[in-house]
Amino acid sequence: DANMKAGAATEGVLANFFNSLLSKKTGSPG
Amino acid sequence: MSTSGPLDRLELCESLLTWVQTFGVEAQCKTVEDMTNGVVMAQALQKIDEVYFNDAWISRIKPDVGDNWSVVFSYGILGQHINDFTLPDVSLIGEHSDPAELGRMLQLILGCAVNCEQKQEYIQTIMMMEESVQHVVMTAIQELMSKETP
Repeated sequence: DANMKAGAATEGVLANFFNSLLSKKTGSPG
Repeated sequence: MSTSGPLDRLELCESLLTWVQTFGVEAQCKTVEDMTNGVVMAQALQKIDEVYFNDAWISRIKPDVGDNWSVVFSYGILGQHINDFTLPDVSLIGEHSDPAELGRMLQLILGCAVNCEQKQEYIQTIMMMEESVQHVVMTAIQELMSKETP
């Protein structure tokens, strides 16, 4: 049960990070 | 933003090697040795921005020529607005297949991918990857972001 909770927390951190990256303004390439 | 501790450079290389395979480039990219001539990275960069990394640019990349790295590195990477990031020693990648330096190089390409016009596509692909890989990718991006200049 503790492992499941830790896994869900990690998943949440990753999803939060990548979703915030998606909403970040695009910079110049290169 | 929280950080996830220092990056293990070998783990970074391994994870970003997995990531670069998602580009589906023509050249094989399963091992560090596959990356040493710079062709895979050039093809990945062209997928990231085919206007900037155009056909004329990629025509300078030859599989059997040793100076590909100068083409990839100087034109492709140095335009990023980052400070205080140890730039990869490309001669160590080309001559010794150094995984730590390759990891740094792939990290910079990752920085291009998550900042480009099609970043949504690349970020969503990363989000479909194994959690351990996602974690390393996140840490690598966080490190780059911490060194970004405004």
